[in-house]
Amino acid sequence: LSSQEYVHELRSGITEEKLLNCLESLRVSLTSNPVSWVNNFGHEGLGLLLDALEKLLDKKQQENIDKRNQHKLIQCLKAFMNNKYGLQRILGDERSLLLLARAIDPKQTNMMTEIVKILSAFCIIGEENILDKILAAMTIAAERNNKERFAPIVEGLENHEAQQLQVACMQLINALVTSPDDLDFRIHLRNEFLRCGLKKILPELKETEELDIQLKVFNENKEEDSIEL
Amino acid sequence: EGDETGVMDSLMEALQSGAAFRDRRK
Repeated sequence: LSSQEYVHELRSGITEEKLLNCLESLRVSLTSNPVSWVNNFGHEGLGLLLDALEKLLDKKQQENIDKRNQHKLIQCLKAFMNNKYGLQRILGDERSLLLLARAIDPKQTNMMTEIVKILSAFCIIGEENILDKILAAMTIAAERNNKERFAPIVEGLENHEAQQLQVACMQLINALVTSPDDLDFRIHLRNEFLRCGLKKILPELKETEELDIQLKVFNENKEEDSIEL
Repeated sequence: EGDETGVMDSLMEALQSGAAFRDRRK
């Protein structure tokens, strides 16, 4: 399909099963075509992908097919932003961050792993005010669920059945905590994670070899901040 | 266009290896 045909498909209100096929095909196209193709699709396509994601997130009762479509949408967004044009489009669309934060669900481990990795990458791109935007999105998403904003990340870390999710969550904690230039703010974010349950589970996380690198980063930065303080 | 793609993949690799964090505090 051409980029415009995908736009047409997404706009036409296709059934859930057809949407899943369309999104899988779109993901492949976004991955394998030149940036100009992604650019053409993005003019209207990004808004349609976000609309579709928002619609699924607003559903009170999600069926299995909805969850699969939601995961596929996240994969399409990841493929879309894997170039400078797509990344800037996503970062320039204020809905993107909020919808990504809202889609974090510790029960859907594979999808959550991908979202958490995306948010971690946003933290280190050096975009102005990106940390504030991510924290705001996580705060708003948590308020909708009456949870603390970092609770889903700590919950993901507690899932010993999903080690890739644990690694991704620890990456996000490190990416967030090491972002501020201001020492007090770094300490504040670290303490917020520790209070939210991280302190309790840190000893058991040491048993997981896959977490070695991220735990080392966490401890080294904590140590450096203590010295600076 | 070649150098414009793989942006997210590179960032994610740097996070995974810890290299992203070594660069940050310099």
